Amino acid sequence: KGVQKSLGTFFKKS
Amino acid sequence: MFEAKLTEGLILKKIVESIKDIVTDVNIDISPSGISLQAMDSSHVALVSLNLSMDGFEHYRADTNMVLGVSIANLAKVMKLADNNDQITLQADQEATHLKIIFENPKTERTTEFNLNLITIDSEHLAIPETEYSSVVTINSGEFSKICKELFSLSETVQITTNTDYVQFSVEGEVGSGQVRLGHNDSEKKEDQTILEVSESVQQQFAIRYLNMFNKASTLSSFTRLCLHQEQPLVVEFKIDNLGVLKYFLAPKISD
Repeated sequence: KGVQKSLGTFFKKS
Repeated sequence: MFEAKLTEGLILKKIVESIKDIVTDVNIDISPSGISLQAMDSSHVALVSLNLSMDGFEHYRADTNMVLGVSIANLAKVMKLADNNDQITLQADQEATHLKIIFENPKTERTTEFNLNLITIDSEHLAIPETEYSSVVTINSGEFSKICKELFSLSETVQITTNTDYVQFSVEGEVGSGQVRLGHNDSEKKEDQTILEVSESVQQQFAIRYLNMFNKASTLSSFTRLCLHQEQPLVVEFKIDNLGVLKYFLAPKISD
């Protein structure tokens, strides 16, 4: 079904 | 010098239990205003974010900002030494090599002390953007736990759909397909309430096994808050009365 996205796709490193 | 005493030590024990299956090594950030941590799971799909305010502690002192690197697995082992009625004190010197953890039970006069060795962790810190979530669902934490647990036996993935009338958890697997739908319910019995605050409906898919791990925190809070936005990870939030908040972020599954 869906492909698991990683959080890095949404949040940038600070 | 850092020292913090929590009268209801059980809360700290529960917090450690609620994060130990997701994150292994964690940098705990100590500041004069409180304790916080942020850590991702090894696959970078889920993130734990904890904020505890100094106001919730019986005694709190932190002269400067400090970072304490700990193995959560080892911290969990140490926490097992605590009785549920113990008060817990955390202590660390400047440039500390260990975190001193003291469990005290004023009734039984039992005191346990452990110096947990600190470790150096090279961890990535993520900037989580301020997001106005278009759907916020507040639901009894026990009920949400049960829904996730039972649905996981039927499917690995849940689709969460929100609109102004209801929140729906639907699954589709080899067994078949179905959904649990909860409508807005502001009944007098507070624990039965489901509060929907939806400005824009959201439909996203998530791996249920992570939700099950997050739900270990349901012992910390009577309610779970789900914050959703179509373009953002899900936030599963547990408020800890008078002390702070434990949040989990989960990246969605996206169909190609």
